[in-house]
Amino acid sequence: NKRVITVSNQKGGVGKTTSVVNIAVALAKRGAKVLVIDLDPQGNASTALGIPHQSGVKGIYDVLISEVPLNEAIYQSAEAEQLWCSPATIDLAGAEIELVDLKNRELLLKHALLNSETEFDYVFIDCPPSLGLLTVNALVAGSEVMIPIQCEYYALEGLSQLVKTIALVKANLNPTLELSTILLTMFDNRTNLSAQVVEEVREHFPEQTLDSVIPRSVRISEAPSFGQSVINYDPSSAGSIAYQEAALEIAKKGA
Amino acid sequence: NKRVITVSNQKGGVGKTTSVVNIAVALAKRGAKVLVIDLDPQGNASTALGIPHQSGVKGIYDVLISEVPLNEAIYQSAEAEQLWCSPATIDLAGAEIELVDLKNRELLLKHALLNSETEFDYVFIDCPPSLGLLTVNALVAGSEVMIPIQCEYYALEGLSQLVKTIALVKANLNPTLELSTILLTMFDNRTNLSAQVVEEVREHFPEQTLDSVIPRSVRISEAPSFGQSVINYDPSSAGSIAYQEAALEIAKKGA
Ligand SMILES: Nc1ncnc2c1ncn2[C@@H]1O[C@H](COP(=O)(O)OP(=O)(O)OP(=O)(O)O)[C@@H](O)[C@H]1O
Ligand SMILES: Nc1ncnc2c1ncn2[C@@H]1O[C@H](COP(=O)(O)OP(=O)(O)OP(=O)(O)O)[C@@H](O)[C@H]1O
Ligand SMILES: [Mg+2]
Ligand SMILES: [Mg+2]
Repeated sequence: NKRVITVSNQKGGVGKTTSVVNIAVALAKRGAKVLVIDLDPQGNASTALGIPHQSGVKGIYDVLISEVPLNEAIYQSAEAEQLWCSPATIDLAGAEIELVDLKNRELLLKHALLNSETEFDYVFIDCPPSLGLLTVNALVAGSEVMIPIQCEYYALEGLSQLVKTIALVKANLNPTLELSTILLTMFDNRTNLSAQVVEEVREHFPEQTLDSVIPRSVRISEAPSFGQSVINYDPSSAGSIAYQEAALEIAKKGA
Repeated sequence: NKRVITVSNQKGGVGKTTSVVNIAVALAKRGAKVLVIDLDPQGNASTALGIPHQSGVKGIYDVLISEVPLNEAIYQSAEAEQLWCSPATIDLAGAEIELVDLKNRELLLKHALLNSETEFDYVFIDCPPSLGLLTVNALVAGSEVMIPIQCEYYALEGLSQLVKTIALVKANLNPTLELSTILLTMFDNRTNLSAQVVEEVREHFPEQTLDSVIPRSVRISEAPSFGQSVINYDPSSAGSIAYQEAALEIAKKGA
């Protein structure tokens, strides 16, 4: 695969899933072949992309733990023709503990992607809000990391832990891994706080921080309740336009 | 201790820390003796309560892993006279993996609380957004569970996993554990979605769901950037009043 982008931040509710879903849809609608891997046991990305993920469906858990080929655990999303998803089923909730005793436990996702017959332009991996073995698998499998950062006070608190974890994985397990993209989300122009967070993040990560900032928007949070990305739910809304701009910037970074 | 309330939800960003901090301050200002245990390696609750938690400070990690007595790892918060906090230091980030091989790994926090000399009216345990060994320790140590639920679409998705985990802990490790409280947070009266989530949660959990609902409010998200709870930062704001009402309801439940 050309670009495998791991989307991670152990701070919860910062817009990891929302960013994966909307950027993946935007890129697929522009003609790229895109795969989303839902590595969060809650299965929010699977739901947002309309992929059935009840118990019994073959999902990413079966790929990791039972060595089911990835091709047998991916499904096409109705959100865009060229968009596929490997869903998170409920079994994934036990995976963190099951992985501990497996050989090559950090390399399982990487191997599954390498052995996959289908070639994608982009693979996005949606991580749970933690730095456990599922996230480590994603960091080992990825060629890039995207960190969504919420424009709120706690945003910077866990960042150094995450940057350290990325550096550790790069040093020991995946030398090609790069922190390529930082995306600022839920910008609220009613508060000074949002502007302060943007300024601080741009100062610390001038190269990686995207120009486009995602606004806090009711249309974005409503879209999944209609089973859609905001790109399809309300194409000309501020949120949809911001995600399309972010997708373009990401495409350019790799061009 | 009279009431040990574990605050958990593996969905990220739902208001666990914000609820622990503001309810603890509200109860302490009404005269109760309150302890907050910050079990999230990000240390957001420690920051919000103004407790130093840089590496080297004795925190809850030392209590769990090095058997430091709890009394030696608690500090008084400037937010209220009767309010104490055992902070999360950076070493807690490695605890999930370190706990796996320890004997009685699920009982460490329970034992630390039982051996503590100081008696509190309330102990609140702020959990990380995951269902790993740190959260299990909190569920074993707790007498009650409070689940904050965000009034957003994904809110109900992970709930059944959490309720199952609570039932498992109750059956195997802590028979006294009760899911006593559900608190609805970030209610946005601009969307129908919020009202739908409230209705559904009240239907499923009529006994446990508090009457007071916390509104989405800029004052709440700004308060930690001033090193304060919203209770002290803007006492008569809608957010502060809602948290004070929630604190009163919680006090009444146990009366
Ligand atoms: N720009 C936005 N404006 C308004 N609401 C948003 C925005 N982005 C995300 N949301 C909403 O905020 C909540 C958190 O977003 P999301 O679930 O994508 O975060 P996450 O980082 O994936 O969370 P988790 O840590 O649980 O995986 C969701 O209810 C989502 O609909
Ligand atoms: N009622 C509210 N109105 C507006 N913003 C809020 C409200 N409650 C919390 N927030 C903000 O939303 C973000 C998430 O809240 P918080 O950190 O308390 O959630 P959490 O569940 O503890 O997150 P995590 O899963 O990372 O531990 C924070 O930036 C916080 O300031
Ligand atoms: Mg998510
Ligand atoms: Mg928290």
